[in-house]
Amino acid sequence: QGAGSVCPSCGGPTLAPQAERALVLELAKQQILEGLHLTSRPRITHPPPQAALTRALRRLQPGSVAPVNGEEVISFATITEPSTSACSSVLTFHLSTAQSRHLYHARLWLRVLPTFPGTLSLRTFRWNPGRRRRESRTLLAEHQMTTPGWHALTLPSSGLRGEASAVLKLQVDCRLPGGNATAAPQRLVDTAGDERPFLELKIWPKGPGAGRTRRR
Amino acid sequence: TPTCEPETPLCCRRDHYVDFRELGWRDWILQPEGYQLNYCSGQCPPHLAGSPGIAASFHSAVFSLLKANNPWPLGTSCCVPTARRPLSLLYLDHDGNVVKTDVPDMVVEACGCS
Repeated sequence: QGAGSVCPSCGGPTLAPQAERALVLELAKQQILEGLHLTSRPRITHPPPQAALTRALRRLQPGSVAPVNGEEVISFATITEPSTSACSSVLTFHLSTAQSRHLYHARLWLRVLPTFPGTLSLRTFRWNPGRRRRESRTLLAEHQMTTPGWHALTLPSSGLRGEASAVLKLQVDCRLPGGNATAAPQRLVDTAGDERPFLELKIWPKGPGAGRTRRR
Repeated sequence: TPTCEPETPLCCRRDHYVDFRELGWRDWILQPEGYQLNYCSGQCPPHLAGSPGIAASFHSAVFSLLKANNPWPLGTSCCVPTARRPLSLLYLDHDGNVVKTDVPDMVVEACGCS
């Protein structure tokens, strides 16, 4: 307590500067967690590589505006299962259930390697876990591209929304001109390291009124 | 609204800059590096009631009511935020995803007497 000084608001004794600073820092933690609807700070076990982060953040820069109190999310492909051929990749993304439930805009960013001649056709499927093998995937979109490098594939958000599982598994198959997928000499889509694919999502605001607004 | 000086007894805005490094949170909050945690403090004597520093007309309405009625109202007037702005945050969530969001009403910009 400061010697003899009086709090101008309540008339009680004021706090010593260090005690006031400690109180302010505690208040800041509470205010940030409440503002982000978090009960505790996230424990980051596998932060994304800095280079991948920098590139992805460039996508989030000016021009992309989330709705008031909404969110924009970048989710990196974490697990790419050993794919059956150079022309097929399975990408796994981990979303929170709130993100998975309220997303309304989705783009899959991936880098096409300069190893194919002519037009490349990419088909993106969603894997529906837990069903019989035959119905295990749903076609979401098909895209044609003629140049290598980074491409943003717009996906139907309705096909990505999920109630139960927050793990999203996508399969990207490519087909070369003439439809011969097996002729691909080597990998066409870069799925590892700093060039790994990522999802760019826009999420409706959380909170009690959000769902009603959207339904209306 | 005046920014509080140590000896200011009247309603003012007390500024504190919080660096997320000081909280040990720079590993998950990517941008910005910190933010202004301001709060309002100070006394609101009757003649300052309703004077939020920016809407004098409200102040004069309260003042004339004070004069018309008893000069010492029973209720007290408090020093409260009268203008706030959102804080845009970029952070890593529990799944390691990058999230960009605007947290509303995070930064107090002005204080006034209720």
